[in-house]
Amino acid sequence: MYLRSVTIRGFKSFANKSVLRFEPGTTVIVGPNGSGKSNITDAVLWALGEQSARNLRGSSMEDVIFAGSTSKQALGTAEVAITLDNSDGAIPIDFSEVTISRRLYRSGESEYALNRTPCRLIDIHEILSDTGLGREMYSVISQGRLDDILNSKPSERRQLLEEAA
Amino acid sequence: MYLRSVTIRGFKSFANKSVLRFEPGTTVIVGPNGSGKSNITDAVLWALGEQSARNLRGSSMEDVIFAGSTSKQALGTAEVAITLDNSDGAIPIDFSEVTISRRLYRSGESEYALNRTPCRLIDIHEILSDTGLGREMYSVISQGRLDDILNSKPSERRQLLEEAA
Amino acid sequence: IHAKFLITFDEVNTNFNRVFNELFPGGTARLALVEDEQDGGEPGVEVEAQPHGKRLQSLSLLSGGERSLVGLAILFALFYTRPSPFYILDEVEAALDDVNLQRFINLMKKLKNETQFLIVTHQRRTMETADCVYGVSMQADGISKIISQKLAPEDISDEQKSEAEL
Amino acid sequence: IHAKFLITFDEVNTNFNRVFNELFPGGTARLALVEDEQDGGEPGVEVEAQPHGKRLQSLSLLSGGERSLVGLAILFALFYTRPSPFYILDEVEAALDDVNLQRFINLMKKLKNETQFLIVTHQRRTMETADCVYGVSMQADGISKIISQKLAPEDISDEQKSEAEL
Ligand SMILES: Nc1ncnc2c1ncn2[C@@H]1O[C@H](COP(=O)(O)OP(=O)(O)OP(=O)(O)O)[C@@H](O)[C@H]1O
Ligand SMILES: Nc1ncnc2c1ncn2[C@@H]1O[C@H](COP(=O)(O)OP(=O)(O)OP(=O)(O)O)[C@@H](O)[C@H]1O
Ligand SMILES: [Mg+2]
Ligand SMILES: [Mg+2]
Repeated sequence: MYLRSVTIRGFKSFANKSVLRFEPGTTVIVGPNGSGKSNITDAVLWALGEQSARNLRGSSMEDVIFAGSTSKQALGTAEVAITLDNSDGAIPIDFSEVTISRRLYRSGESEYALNRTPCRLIDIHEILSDTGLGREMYSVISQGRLDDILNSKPSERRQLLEEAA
Repeated sequence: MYLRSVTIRGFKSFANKSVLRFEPGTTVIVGPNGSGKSNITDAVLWALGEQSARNLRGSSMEDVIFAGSTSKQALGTAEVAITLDNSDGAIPIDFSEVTISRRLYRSGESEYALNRTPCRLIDIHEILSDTGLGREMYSVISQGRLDDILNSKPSERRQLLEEAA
Repeated sequence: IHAKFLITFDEVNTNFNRVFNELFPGGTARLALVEDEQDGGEPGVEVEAQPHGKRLQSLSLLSGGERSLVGLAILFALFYTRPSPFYILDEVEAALDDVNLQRFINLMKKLKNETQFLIVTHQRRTMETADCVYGVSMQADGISKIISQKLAPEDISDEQKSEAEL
Repeated sequence: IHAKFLITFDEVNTNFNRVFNELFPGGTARLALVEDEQDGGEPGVEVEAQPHGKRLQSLSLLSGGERSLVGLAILFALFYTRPSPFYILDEVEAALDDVNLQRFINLMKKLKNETQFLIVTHQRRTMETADCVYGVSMQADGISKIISQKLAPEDISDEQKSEAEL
């Protein structure tokens, strides 16, 4: 399995639709301070089902919706879609390509979809649960968070290893 | 006032006596990871009267005594002396040069001195109290601690400003 | 289930010591099973790391760069035990000096064909390991734009490279 | 005593906005007096920072480099209000890109003759601002040594410079 693309619209500083396509191998993201690089990391975490706004540097989940700038009004919706190549069947559904999408409205309402079929957040957690993906598995390490594993309690580290078992 | 010299012996990785002399102006300290640069920062904080081992990255104050290496035994004492040029009388004692020294024995016993005259830790805190020096005044910023001022509570920031008043 | 955990633990431990050695030549490290005193005696995993020539002390006394390397060693140990399909690493090498940065890069290179890396960095040398580089920019309009798509690293202008360089 | 605090507060606030502007051209920032809700309504000081073109949001949403710059702006604002005799800054610029690193360096240069700086860094450009450089090294014996005393930056070998360079 590998990450094929990430589509971001209305999420944090990505007011306009932006698409990043990836190949297997190494992709590097560069740019000045505050340009939006870590917001991409946040977008992927969010699409993978992150439930804590604090892990996305916000105080409430509404913070991830484009808040407006001096040149553009705030938006009402944030949405991120990630497409995974599933030719190896790592995700137990019968598609060679799996697109997970998540949408949040300012009302607080959320929508989730798997290959355009609406689903619940728990369904996304379910199909990802055996893939080793995500923040708790340390496959996504946000800026400044590498130290977490050294600062965590021994019992938390044990839980991490149990996940890997 | 300016910092003239720092003498470190037995403090953390500085098993052997090391002297750094400074001029007014800018001094830069460089070297590989783990060579001992931040230990110098810690040594100055400690000489200025730091009481929390955690602010020196230890769990107990005994952690600052050279713990030994594969080639040298642990030492029984840590000591740091900092010499300040006091020609402008910033420190209210009648010396143009003020040397603050601090020594810690493995027994837990501490010794402090001002220009070689034994004193108590509280005397050091006292003479430094109006100089604006130290960690709480943000004149010494340890590695990774710049964020502290952004993460502190509003009431703590108010206390900082009251100190500056 | 406990037996299964112990097998995994041994595997991660072996990998951890091996990877640690690549990042800290001559050093040793291990994971230890402990009773977590702060957590009501619940069983836990402790990390011990001893760079070459130094005595074993608590992790807190290690330097910023050393702590980053230990964290990366654990990450890679987990990879060897149970690979994730991709890793997103956001400025994880910011504290590393030149020599350690190269060790980290060498470690990543060995895994290039086994997993996918998305790396956010300001380091020119990390950039040079890329198969593909995306540039992110933001003008005075407060909106992020992806300004380059799939540039081979050689195509990046010196401006963009120096923008990325710390 | 409260009047004295308010005078200081205004002074730091003015300095903060001015320094912030030098680090964030076109941006605005201020300190605000608030009731600290989490602290039983005790009076407190809040920080608001708005880079050019962006909307004012909580500090937590700022980027790593932006947060470093805000912290440095507060530090320098305190300096202008009530100077400390010396500052020891340990890798405070690690998260800054090239352009922001230069802004930070320019700010320090303006204060060169008014206070003493001791700076720990891996950045070559920060090194170049030094009047004097100390190198720290550690061999396999686990003991730190000061290996160079009072080198003018031009005297530093390329090796040592690249050792310092991130
Ligand atoms: N909801 C939002 N709406 C608009 N802008 C936002 C929103 N959330 C965050 N931002 C902006 O995104 C910027 C931070 O972006 P990000 O953290 O991705 O930067 P970065 O490229 O990683 O920078 P650095 O190199 O400093 O780490 C901040 O300036 C912030 O104002
Ligand atoms: N009490 C002690 N006895 C012996 N060595 C110690 C002691 N306390 C800390 N050390 C050693 O000091 C080293 C850390 O030094 P320091 O934090 O100064 O490194 P640094 O030069 O700042 O590195 P970096 O560039 O990664 O920040 C650690 O490797 C640690 O083992
Ligand atoms: Mg970032
Ligand atoms: Mg350090």
